[in-house]
Amino acid sequence: MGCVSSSPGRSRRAPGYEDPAVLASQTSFTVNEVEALYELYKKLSYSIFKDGLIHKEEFQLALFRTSKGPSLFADRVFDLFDLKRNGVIEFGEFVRSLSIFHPKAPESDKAAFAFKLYDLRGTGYIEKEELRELVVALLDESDLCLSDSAVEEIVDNTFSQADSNGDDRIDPKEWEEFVKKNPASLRNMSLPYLQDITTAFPSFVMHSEVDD
Amino acid sequence: RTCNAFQLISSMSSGFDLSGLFESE
Repeated sequence: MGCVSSSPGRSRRAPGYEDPAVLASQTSFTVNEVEALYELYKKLSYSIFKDGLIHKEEFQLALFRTSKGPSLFADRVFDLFDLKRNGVIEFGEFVRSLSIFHPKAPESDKAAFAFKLYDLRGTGYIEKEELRELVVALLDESDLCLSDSAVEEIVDNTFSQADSNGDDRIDPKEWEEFVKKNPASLRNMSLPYLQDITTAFPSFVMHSEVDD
Repeated sequence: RTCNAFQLISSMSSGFDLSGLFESE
């Protein structure tokens, strides 16, 4: 009869939509998982601006569930996800970046992402001042209070462990060595949710068109 | 023993935790 069923989702695909099979081949996800992520992506990308792209405000809203003020960490993560640097996270960028957080993703990818995250000024090094800034932001955003001298002690102690050549900055090689000895420092780089997103979020697979 | 800053950042939800993206369901 030549009967072709059309998928209602196809006509409303987000502007940066990419083929889930291609994304799955380039990431730690299966095709079904990429499709599940698309359901999550649509929800996030239509939460405020309704344009199928994730804006910084939508990203922050999802992370904190409130439109609280600027967050250094959310800003940094958003900027690293926004690979094209055009102010929005497209679907492909969302999947490729989240893939680094898959528990099975290579540790070296996680370490490299974390290094970029902490290298606030993009100099290729994590400098003492940057680490101080990160710790102060962490404390501010969590309403914790530590004296300046306590912050200084934490930063100095961290540098005494990580900055092996003593030049007051952590280079990528020193970082690699440091995270090998301190794997807990990359704990936030693995999201158990991604291990099996289709099981964790069964509603996401309702629209899946492919069997893996 | 003083903790290291990266471990601190990694372990606190205010630091850098993407779980919120999935918990809004």
